[in-house]
Amino acid sequence: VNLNAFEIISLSAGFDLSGLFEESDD
Amino acid sequence: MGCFHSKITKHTPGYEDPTILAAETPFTVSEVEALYELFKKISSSIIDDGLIHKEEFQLALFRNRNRRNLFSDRIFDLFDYKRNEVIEFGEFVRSLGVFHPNAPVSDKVAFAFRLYDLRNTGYIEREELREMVLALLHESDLVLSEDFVEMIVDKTFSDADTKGDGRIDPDEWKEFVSRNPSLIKNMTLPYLKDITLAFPSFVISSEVEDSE
Repeated sequence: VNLNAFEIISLSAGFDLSGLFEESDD
Repeated sequence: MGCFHSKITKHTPGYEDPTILAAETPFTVSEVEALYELFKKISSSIIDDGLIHKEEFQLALFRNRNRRNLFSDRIFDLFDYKRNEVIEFGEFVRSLGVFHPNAPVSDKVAFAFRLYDLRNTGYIEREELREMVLALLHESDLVLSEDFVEMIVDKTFSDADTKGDGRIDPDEWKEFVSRNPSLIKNMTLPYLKDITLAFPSFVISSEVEDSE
């Protein structure tokens, strides 16, 4: 198996900070 | 000595001078000011006290204040240097600075290490790695057998733990990342490269000259 556990972990949505920069119009 | 007109704005409790923050981070003064506008927006989304609470952080990230996630919790905790359960403006800027494309790779590597060192022991332990993989599986619809998870964790550990003492120390981590640079890919947010252009609505008129 060539999977790296850290690479798998980094797929988590919790790592995606781009939401901070998105405008919400609510 | 510069002479400038400062807009009369009510600054939040943890407000810090943008020129100081710019000097300590990869951001320019204008970018720090743009980040302040963003900070004000996030920090007033639930409790208008000029501080980012964990729920506000979750709300900004996921558009849902109740959506918890191990990794976003960890990131919040790392942003919260003072450990007072809120993120102040200075903490926000300094922490985001690590995610800037121009931030030193060593800062990104160190931040990722702290992120994965769930119990703050100074090491990434096998059990922590296993716990993180399971957390990811839990939040996704991905189904992997327990044996498969153990195999992935074992394989990763045997690659990273070069000293073979059952834990990954900062030096081993650094070396492992140098062999697997994709591991710190999510430590860079291209948005930050020029936040003033990407988010022009956040830019306020400023007569402070960027030093760079």
